[in-house]
Amino acid sequence: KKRHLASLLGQTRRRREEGEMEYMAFSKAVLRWRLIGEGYSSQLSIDDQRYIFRLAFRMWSEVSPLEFVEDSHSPLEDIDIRLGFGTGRHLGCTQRFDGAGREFAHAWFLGDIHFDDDEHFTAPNTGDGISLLKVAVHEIGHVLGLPHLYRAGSIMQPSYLPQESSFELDWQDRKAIQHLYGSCNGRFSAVFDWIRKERTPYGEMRVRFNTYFMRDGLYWLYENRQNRTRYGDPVAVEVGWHGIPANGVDAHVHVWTRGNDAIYFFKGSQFWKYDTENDQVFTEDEEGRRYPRPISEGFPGVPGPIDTAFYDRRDSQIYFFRGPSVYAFDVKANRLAKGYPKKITQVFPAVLPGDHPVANLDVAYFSYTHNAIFLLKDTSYWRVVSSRDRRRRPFLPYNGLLPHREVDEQWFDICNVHSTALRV
Amino acid sequence: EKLFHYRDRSDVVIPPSHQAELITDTDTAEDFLSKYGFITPVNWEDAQWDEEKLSEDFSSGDTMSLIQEGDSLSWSGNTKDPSENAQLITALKEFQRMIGLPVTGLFDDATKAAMNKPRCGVPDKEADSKTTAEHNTTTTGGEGSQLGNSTETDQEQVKDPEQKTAETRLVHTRSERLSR
Repeated sequence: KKRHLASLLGQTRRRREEGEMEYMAFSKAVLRWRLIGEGYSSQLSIDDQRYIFRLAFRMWSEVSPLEFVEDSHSPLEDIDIRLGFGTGRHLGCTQRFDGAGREFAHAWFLGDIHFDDDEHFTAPNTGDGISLLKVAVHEIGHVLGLPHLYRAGSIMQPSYLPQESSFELDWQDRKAIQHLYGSCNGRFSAVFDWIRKERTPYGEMRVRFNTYFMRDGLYWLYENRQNRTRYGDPVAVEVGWHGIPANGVDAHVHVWTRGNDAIYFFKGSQFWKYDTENDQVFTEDEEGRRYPRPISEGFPGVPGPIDTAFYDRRDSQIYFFRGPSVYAFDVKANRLAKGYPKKITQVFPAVLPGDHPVANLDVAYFSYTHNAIFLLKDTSYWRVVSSRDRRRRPFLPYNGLLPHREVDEQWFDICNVHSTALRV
Repeated sequence: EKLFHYRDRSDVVIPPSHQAELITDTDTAEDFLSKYGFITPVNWEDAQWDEEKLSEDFSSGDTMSLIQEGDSLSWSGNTKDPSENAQLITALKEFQRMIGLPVTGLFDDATKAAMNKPRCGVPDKEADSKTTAEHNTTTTGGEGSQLGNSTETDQEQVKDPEQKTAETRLVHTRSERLSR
């Protein structure tokens, strides 16, 4: 019996033999979980319990390539992680619970998580009792292969710490789980800094911005200072950006000059103008033009659809990318700049021969944080030579592309969650 | 029974049989240290498999601590010969070191209180304890380097309308959003 179950386990898990670290890790990206029917808690409503577990699984999904889906229908052997409550001797488990106090839960490598229903488990933010969310995140960490970590601030500490106002998986917990499952990477459809101007109570005009990453119908706010996405992201595009296509956009362009401040989103052969003040797309702008409009109408000479685009404040031109070509559009003259379209390899030459995205870019992004232009394709990015680079190394070509690096080495933990967990 | 209980059950008196046995002396402390692998690392994976053997032992109502050596089981019992004392002191020191208490090897009040805290039932030291220890040392290394330099225009710390709006929006769907 022991060997048989072990062989079953072998099918869904593999042991990572890396150096001295031997941990079990799932070898599938989408894991199914279920709160076992005979294992409901007697203290919280079933909906509360299921909601808390959905949130707990989502928190791990936000920092790892894993996705979790609740599955109440498949045969039990297809369920990767089973959760249940019990007291004393419970759910056929060999480890008896000790009653109220001390041991409140445990987890097994086969993916079983048991909670001692003699404990006073509470929903998040209820102050007293033991936060079921916090315990669930801890036990799921075990099932995913993490041991106890005695580091202050780690969710994998064995002893329960009364819940601070909120808890999140900190940097090192993220690295620990990513050590087992790898970091999150994937292609983005748009990356941009959204700029707003506000007046301080003293009447000063202040410019603020946030960085956003979009992938299909999801978006993340990236907190540059914290090197991570905002807690609780991703969010559905339709929730945060009203009026643009729910499955995402090809490009975001912010034309920002002394006399012009306009934000455009591009998708397919159309584009939208975004109303920053009201946080939604214009249906009709000041000149009475209705949106969405064909790209060829608003930017004559630029074919749709495009791969990506960005506005270059150095020469006040929008660079549209499509296939191997780049179209520089003179905003003031409202026409293509002379000599365009050109090859991307010609306008943005490789500094290191052969190290160039050549065609079909995903993103062209000017970052205010780095004061640099990045071209992204697949999971790599190329930074464009800046004026500061050329002051130090004059031999570098204008708009040259520096050797590529991986996106997830610069922007961390931009992870998908399962579509069923999006609304948690 | 009372006709009404407080919904948060704070008025329900838990019968003593459902109260976890507190750790009050060195015997119960030794049970604790043995259960969580401080005396001998626990082969937690296999604990789940040896169901028949363990359930028999448990059904005897015996609360003695179990130490598994491979597939055979042996009992630590209550005999106190000096080597066991040394083992207990070593285990106590290891426990105190792990949770950041003064490493004295004495079963003092702070150690007792720490042992009685609510905690996870997974052992702290599993069979391959060497890696666990090393893992811990690796994970307690310094913080990740803060990448990305901030500029005057990067005012993210100040709540931006979008974030607030987004959170407000999401408050309707996920009330903890703000706390999260």
